[in-house]
Amino acid sequence: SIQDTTHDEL
Amino acid sequence: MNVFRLAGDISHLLAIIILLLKIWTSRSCAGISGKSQVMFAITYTARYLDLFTNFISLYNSTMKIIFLGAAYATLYLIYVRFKATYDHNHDTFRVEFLLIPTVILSVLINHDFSPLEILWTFSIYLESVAILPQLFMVSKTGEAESITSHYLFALGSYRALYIINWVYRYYAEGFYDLIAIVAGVVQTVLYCDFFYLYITKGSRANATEMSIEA
Repeated sequence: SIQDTTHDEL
Repeated sequence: MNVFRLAGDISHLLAIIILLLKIWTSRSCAGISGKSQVMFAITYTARYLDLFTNFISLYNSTMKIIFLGAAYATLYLIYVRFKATYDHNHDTFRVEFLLIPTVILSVLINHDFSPLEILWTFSIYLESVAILPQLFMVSKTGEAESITSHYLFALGSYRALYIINWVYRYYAEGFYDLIAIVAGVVQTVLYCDFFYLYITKGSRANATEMSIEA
């Protein structure tokens, strides 16, 4: 899982 | 970016444009829940604060600015410009029942206990239920103008397309975000009853209005 806090979706 | 995500974004954009045009050309916001629109404006504001901290792409930033601008333009039309046509007698959903639980949930269940991340999480939870005052209003008055139905269909399709995008991303990139997925599924499920009516009743050639039973 990738749970970094950069959200690349709108 | 994949085709499902792009289609979802376009559907979202289309929904917002349909609503703005409907209000602007009819000079009326009758049948539109101002409360839902306030919650969408809160949603985008809380989520897109990362415009100032993170640059993802020109596409990403442009869409965020459009969504924010359109959300506040919609509020302006409902609460200022065409205030006289706002149907507040039918817009009676108690928004504290949505705001308070989503605030609490975002503090309790998030990826990282930091201000921006909690605001992002809150925006995801709030968006998933923000349409309820609008659906409540439609069920209360028993009908929605066909243009309002198109708006709801486009808006509901957006998160449904995002779910397909998340399935694709899980297999293609190994990426998944449980908070977004669970909230997105809840959001889409809320539209199911509406989708059913839209497809079965809305397809009749001369249908100009559709009834929605509570």
